[in-house]
Amino acid sequence: PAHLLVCGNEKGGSGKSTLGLHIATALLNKGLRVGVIDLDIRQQTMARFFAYRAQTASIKSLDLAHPRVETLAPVRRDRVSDVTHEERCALFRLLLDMRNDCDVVIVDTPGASTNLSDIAHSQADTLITPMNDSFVDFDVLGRIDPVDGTLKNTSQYAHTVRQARRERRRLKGTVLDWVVVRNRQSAFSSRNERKVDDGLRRVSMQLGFRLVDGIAERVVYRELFPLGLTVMDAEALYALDVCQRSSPSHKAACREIDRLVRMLRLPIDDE
Amino acid sequence: PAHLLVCGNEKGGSGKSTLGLHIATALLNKGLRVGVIDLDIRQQTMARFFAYRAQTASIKSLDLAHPRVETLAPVRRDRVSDVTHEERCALFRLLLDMRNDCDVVIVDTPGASTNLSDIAHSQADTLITPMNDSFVDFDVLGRIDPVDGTLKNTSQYAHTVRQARRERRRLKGTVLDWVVVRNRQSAFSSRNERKVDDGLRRVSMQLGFRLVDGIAERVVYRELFPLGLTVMDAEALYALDVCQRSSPSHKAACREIDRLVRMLRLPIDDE
Ligand SMILES: Nc1ncnc2c1ncn2[C@@H]1O[C@H](COP(=O)(O)OP(=O)(O)OP(=O)(O)O)[C@@H](O)[C@H]1O
Ligand SMILES: Nc1ncnc2c1ncn2[C@@H]1O[C@H](COP(=O)(O)OP(=O)(O)OP(=O)(O)O)[C@@H](O)[C@H]1O
Ligand SMILES: [Mg+2]
Ligand SMILES: [Mg+2]
Repeated sequence: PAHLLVCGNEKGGSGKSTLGLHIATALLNKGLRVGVIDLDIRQQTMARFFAYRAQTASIKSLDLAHPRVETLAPVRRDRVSDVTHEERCALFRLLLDMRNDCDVVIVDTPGASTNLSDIAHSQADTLITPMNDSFVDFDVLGRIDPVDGTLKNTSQYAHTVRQARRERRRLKGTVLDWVVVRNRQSAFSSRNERKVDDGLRRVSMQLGFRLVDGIAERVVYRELFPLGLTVMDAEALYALDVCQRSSPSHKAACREIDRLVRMLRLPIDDE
Repeated sequence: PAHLLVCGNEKGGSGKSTLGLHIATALLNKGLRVGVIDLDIRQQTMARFFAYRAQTASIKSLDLAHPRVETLAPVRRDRVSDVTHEERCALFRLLLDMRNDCDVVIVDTPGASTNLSDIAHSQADTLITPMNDSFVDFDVLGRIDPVDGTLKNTSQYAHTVRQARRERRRLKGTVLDWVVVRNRQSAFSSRNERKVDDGLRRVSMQLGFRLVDGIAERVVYRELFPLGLTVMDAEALYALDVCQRSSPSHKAACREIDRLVRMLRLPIDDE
């Protein structure tokens, strides 16, 4: 049955969609059957990316691997009780349906609190949470005491995940693997970045996530978006001669995404 | 009466709160009376920043200028008709109340579509929309034809602003000044960044915004967040000796924020 990977972070612009589409293309190019559920009905970054991909494949006659893509419309709400029965059913039915024709299903959630996003969090086998090297982003996980560095409060997104975990234990009995990854990291180290790193390591036990190596800020992670391609599509990029494939940044990007996929420890057969 | 400046962009993580708090502190340090309405009830980045500021002023015995800060809880919705009468009244009453004791009121909106955010957009005198140098961010404004560079479709956030403008003309008869500013710009030019810039210039007439000089990616724009300070708080930073005030990046940051405030052309008396 499909392994469910959810891209989650209530903080906007942390990189959920960007990492989601890079992981998806990496898995597709390994020959896996990938499903994508885009729960961000207004922006639909993932759905649009794969629409551009289909367009590029057709216009340029390229042999590209494509996932099965589905979008569902969440109704944003402020209380869990607002989840409607039909919405729950629609998502569960979709997950069941994709269970058999996909190896991995990637669910992209919006940068907001929605009922369907919560359900996705409670169904996830792996939850990946990207974040910026910033205490503005850190704040949705928890507040650190500026004096002694201990966790003073847990914030709304940590609560969302804790709630989802309880729901999951109740229904599935299996454990959620919560992976936090810093994204858009600067090439240069800074005192701020070391403080964020230190803060994350201190709270990882308490909040229940494991911290993996970060992903750098690289133009190549966004410049291929309109084409529906990523650095992982080496053959297509070669055929199109569309960006500096041999640049150090490009090779480093491929290695970073490969490493991220390995660190997710998805139950996929790898050579 | 107070000039209403709204920080808006449905795209998450574009820098609404970051630019909002920097503009607010710049205006406070010019001696203006500043009001802040934080409509992002879950993250409350602006409200927390000024709470940290009050804390720093008290703990370190610093003479810092503070704004009047208010938060209001929006109910997210999918149809305009879902705005409740009480919610509209609460926001209008607050705006009226702040009209007389503030020179500028800054409203921070969440990275999502909410009813109160829409009302704020229709009441704004100036709307500032930051965005990343990225077609992922561009997509919420419109789609560009990859072949001839013309605007193919307008997207959801462009519609939100257009709707707000109609509402405003109907109620106020005055014109909205929509300012778009690229944020988190890399120090290095790239083909991608030139394409985004070109795209923005092409659509600015049609969508009705003016494009101003961008703001660079600088650690100093986020590292002072936990202290409730910004580069514009020169005296406080001197007293605390808390970051490399004389670094080139620090001086460049001050100039960038000063320039941004000038380009907003707020009706404030300046020396
Ligand atoms: N590692 C990276 N390098 C360069 N640009 C990046 C990187 N990660 C994300 N971006 C850019 O940062 C912006 C935010 O990323 P993205 O849209 O993936 O975040 P998100 O969490 O999905 O946002 P939302 O909450 O709006 O759904 C986009 O403009 C994207 O192109
Ligand atoms: N010019 C900049 N230089 C460095 N970091 C920045 C800059 N602008 C924003 N950031 C960082 O980028 C992230 C997103 O910024 P911010 O939270 O202000 O965006 P937002 O539009 O308010 O997001 P949301 O939609 O979640 O409210 C934060 O971690 C912030 O510290
Ligand atoms: Mg997204
Ligand atoms: Mg914000």
